[in-house]
Amino acid sequence: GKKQYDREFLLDFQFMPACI
Amino acid sequence: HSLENRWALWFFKNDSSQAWQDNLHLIIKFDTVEDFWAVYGHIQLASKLSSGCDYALFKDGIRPMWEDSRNKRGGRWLVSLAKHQRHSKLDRLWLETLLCLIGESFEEHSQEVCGAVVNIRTKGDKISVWTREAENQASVLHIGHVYKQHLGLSTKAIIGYQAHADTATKSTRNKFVV
Repeated sequence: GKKQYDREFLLDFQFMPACI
Repeated sequence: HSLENRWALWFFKNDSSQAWQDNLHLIIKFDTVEDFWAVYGHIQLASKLSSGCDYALFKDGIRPMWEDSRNKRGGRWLVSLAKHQRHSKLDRLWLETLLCLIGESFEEHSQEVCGAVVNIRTKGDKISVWTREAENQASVLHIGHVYKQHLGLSTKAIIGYQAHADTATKSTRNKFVV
């Protein structure tokens, strides 16, 4: 299906360190 | 977390010695939530740009200009800010706009969205969401209602939708309002 993300979900990633 | 679309971030810096298109630069493309934040964290906030600059976020393959075949029959929902709102509101409203785009907030009508632009101008900054077909009234209105809600604008505030064909001829007529 379509990948829809709400703002709270997206904001949770803002300061997450990138996984390498 | 992959996004539904790959997005391209563009930067425009006004330099009147060059042609308009030569002032438009593709910064980067991304297609994951993580890469979006990496990009967002590494660029200047819109409020810190100098007057005459723009950011544009468009679906990969669509250039941020009226002339692009996927824009030319379309139009834009336009949010005009007062001068004093650059420091109080601009960055938040632009981020909400970006999240609406990458999160596909307009449901099935998201396919009508081409991109969004923030214009930094001394006389007042502007944010707009561009859609591909100004005559698709149901989609345009759905996008307008959802967008206004996401920006947290009061019900008394009115935003207008202008067809690019009208804007190109300097007409500022609103085709729709929400």
